[in-house]
Amino acid sequence: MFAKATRNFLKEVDAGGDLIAVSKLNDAEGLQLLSLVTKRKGYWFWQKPKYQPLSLTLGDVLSDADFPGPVVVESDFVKYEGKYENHLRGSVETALGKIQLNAQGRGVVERQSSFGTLRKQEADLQQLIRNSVDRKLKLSHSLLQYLLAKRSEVLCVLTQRIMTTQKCVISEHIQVEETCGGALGTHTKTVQVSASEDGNFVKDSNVVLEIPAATTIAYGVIELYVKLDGQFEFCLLHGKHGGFEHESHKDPVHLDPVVFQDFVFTDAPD
Amino acid sequence: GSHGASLLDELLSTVHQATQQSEKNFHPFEVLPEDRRSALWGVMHSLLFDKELLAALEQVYDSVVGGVWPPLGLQSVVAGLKPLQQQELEAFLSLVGCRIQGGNPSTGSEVIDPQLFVTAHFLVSALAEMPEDAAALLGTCCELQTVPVLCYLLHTLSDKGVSDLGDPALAALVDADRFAVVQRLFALADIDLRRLQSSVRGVILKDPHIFPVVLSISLSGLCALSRGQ
Repeated sequence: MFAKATRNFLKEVDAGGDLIAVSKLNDAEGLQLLSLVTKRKGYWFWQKPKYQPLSLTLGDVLSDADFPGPVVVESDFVKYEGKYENHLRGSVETALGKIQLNAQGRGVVERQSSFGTLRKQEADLQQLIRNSVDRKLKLSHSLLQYLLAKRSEVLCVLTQRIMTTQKCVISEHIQVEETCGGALGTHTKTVQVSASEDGNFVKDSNVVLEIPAATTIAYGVIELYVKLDGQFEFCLLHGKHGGFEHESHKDPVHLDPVVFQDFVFTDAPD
Repeated sequence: GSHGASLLDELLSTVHQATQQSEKNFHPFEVLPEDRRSALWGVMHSLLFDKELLAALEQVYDSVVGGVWPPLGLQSVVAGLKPLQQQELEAFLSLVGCRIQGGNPSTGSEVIDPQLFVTAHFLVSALAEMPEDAAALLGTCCELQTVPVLCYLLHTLSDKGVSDLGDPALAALVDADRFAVVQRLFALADIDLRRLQSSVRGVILKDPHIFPVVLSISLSGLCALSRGQ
């Protein structure tokens, strides 16, 4: 429910897709400015990249220990209240084997997201770049060793986050009314056409989440391009992608890559 | 680029190609022994209605194929799952020829049938990429036995943009309520499906996401798996 609310929020305020929705409340706490985040590219061209926040910061993986903290710029972001309703009515008749089914479903899903007034915190990029000049990543760090072996992963630094300023509530109300005379049915509350094995019934559920102030609901990152000697640069321009410079190609994938190449879509344009 | 008719034509053409090509890609499902295909179909059916399980399976795939940081043990992936979900996840991996040793997909996985394993990844990742609720609607379509009909519909739509409801292969869509379910599924995939008097017209919405192609791949995969069900 939290993930849905943050995704819906970003649909409204970040159609361009620069911000990443926080999907787990548990992750929200650790999302500090200059935290490291890995970006994993999809294997198939339709897969969106996946971001995984880490419990390390940029300073933790630099070869010298005296990396200064970020200069934080804070500003109002937006006051957000959203209400979504979904209605679906329908009846379906079909034959499944010898059983004649006759199902009717009527459902309402209502989601209400009230994040209230949101603040944005950003790391001062000019300062960050100045502080990073001539510094190197500690390539012997186990994280970097791991990522170096994985061609599909990119190291990113969290440079902005959107935070709540007050307690807020996310609620979901689902009411599904069903009538049926057979075994046709859907099994999750997110689907609004549903039926059970027999008879009529009404399912009614309310779930409410209260999330505390200062919860990060979205964040933005900058990709890093890491050279062989550990020097790195921030990929600030659109179209410039991060990653690791590779001396020689070594495929970490356990599967024979030929298996993937057999698939028609692997070389399709993005 | 421009968002005129040429872009829409291009997208329809892409969907058309995707439909044809993904049918070839799912051939390993079709040549599976019937009992194994049937078992895989059963687990896949559960996956469609269980986003949590689908996400967990995708995580396992990510670990096996590319590795993630920190390396995830199978136990940590399945820890949040209910016992039945855990059984289904393990059954799925076993059916697609993947054995995980020592509980770590990143380092201890053995893929006995790589072609089948990747084919299943192809379908699982397409389903996982579908927008909210679409996988469950696909599950409903499976129960209504309309998946082959939808494959055919998408194929004919991407050819001409209009399908004749008089076509016996589309007879299932004459029912208004069943059509409403299909319409909703297609709408989630950025395809506006409209019923005219005796035909169905499909229009890919302007500025669509990749969803029409992902829907096409998902339908082709489910269709290949459902043969004989």
